[in-house]
Amino acid sequence: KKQFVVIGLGRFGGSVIKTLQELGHDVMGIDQNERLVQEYAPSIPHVYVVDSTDVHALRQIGVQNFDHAIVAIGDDLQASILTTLIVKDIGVPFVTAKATTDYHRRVLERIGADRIIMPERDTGVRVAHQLTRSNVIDYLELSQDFMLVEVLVPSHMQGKTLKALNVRAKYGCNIVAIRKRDGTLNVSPLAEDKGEMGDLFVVIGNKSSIVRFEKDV
Amino acid sequence: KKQFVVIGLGRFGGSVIKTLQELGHDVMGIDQNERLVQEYAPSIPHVYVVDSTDVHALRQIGVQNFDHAIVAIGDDLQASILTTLIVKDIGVPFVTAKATTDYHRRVLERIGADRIIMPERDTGVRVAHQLTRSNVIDYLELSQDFMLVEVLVPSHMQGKTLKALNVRAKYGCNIVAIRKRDGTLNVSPLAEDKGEMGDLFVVIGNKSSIVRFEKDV
Ligand SMILES: Nc1ncnc2c1ncn2[C@@H]1O[C@H](COP(=O)(O)OP(=O)(O)OP(=O)(O)O)[C@@H](O)[C@H]1O
Ligand SMILES: Nc1ncnc2c1ncn2[C@@H]1O[C@H](COP(=O)(O)OP(=O)(O)OP(=O)(O)O)[C@@H](O)[C@H]1O
Repeated sequence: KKQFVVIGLGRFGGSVIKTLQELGHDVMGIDQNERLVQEYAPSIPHVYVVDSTDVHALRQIGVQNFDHAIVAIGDDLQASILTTLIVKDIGVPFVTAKATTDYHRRVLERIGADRIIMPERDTGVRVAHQLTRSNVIDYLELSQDFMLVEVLVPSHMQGKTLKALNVRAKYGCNIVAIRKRDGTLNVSPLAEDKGEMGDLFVVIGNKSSIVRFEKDV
Repeated sequence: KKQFVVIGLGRFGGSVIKTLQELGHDVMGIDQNERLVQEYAPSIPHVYVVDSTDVHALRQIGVQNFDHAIVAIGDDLQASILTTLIVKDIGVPFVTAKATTDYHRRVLERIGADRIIMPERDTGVRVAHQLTRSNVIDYLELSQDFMLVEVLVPSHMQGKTLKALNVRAKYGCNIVAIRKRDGTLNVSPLAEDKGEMGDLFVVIGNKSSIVRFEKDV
């Protein structure tokens, strides 16, 4: 099992540490805010009040022995950048850091953060896409150019077989699942399967093929 | 085209309004912070400095005429709740609101928010899952119990046909795409296709089937 240290127990950091704990991993939490640390103390055994820009304090609680650090500091850019630098310096092999602006992200990349997350921005993009096409229930950007869209089956596609819809040839993306109105999920639909009113198609493909498909629903 | 009003131009609200604008929709932005409004003014024609808890001010700029409002206020719970209440009262048909805690979410639900988003928490859950299994590149909770996982093809599955792997029968989920090491994407893999070292399988299914699959990779 890997060991994780989460620095900054705000909304994002708090969610990461809680989920890692639920998945059965060894975790340690750090925050400079005493009230927050006390809130987590009942459920997370190793939680400390520490200023993460103080390298001696980090070494004292053994941060250098962890496999992976998550730096979840947002508002205070300097603390985020300095903490990421220190954690890489003292030898933590993998660091995930949260960024709040493009400038912040570029600095974190330069100083060696292995992965950068922008929770608010990414969710904003996803929500905006869901809002604009009323049929689109969910819109997800996967790695590089790869997308997934869940759409309500539009009236002109209802009652037709997947074979007849021929989505792959027409758009370049593919219907990979049908969620029926009653909630059941067909994760490997056959050519003769159909989508009816109230059903959802789950479609994947590259960005341009998904945009072409979205226009027609 | 639908018209959207975004109240609160923080990281999340700012990302929503920028993306809606890029997708060609009519948007209006509101924030009590003058500096922020000035930052958006060059790219978003209708941006106003308004306290969104002031119903007269909202009516004066015509918020009641919009199809959809996004209330993206996080830290100030009272402003978020009051604004959501007012916006529903003056007749906006659909309201999406951001919540920062479970308590906040429950109040928003009770007062009529149509959709509630928790950007930091949702991203935290997703990141924690990606961290715990080194093969898992991305982990997404879709609507209801439906999940998607992108995993690196583990050594014991490399070079075998999808037919031989028989993922559907063994786990109940389904390999719906193979991303090759060179970046090309096969969105409707055939039974004879194989995953090699460095390729990714994209797998969908319900939560329990995905957890079973994740254990084996
Ligand atoms: N130098 C530091 N040492 C330890 N903890 C810190 C330090 N600086 C900030 N923090 C903590 O990091 C946490 C998150 O930081 P902040 O509130 O700046 O980010 P945020 O992006 O608004 O968080 P979120 O959106 O996830 O709630 C806070 O609880 C804060 O106390
Ligand atoms: N009553 C109000 N009227 C108008 N704007 C408001 C009001 N209250 C807060 N805002 C604005 O909403 C924006 C976002 O609010 P806040 O910073 O509290 O949330 P947040 O969750 O930290 O944002 P994010 O994480 O998206 O950056 C801020 O720019 C703030 O000025």
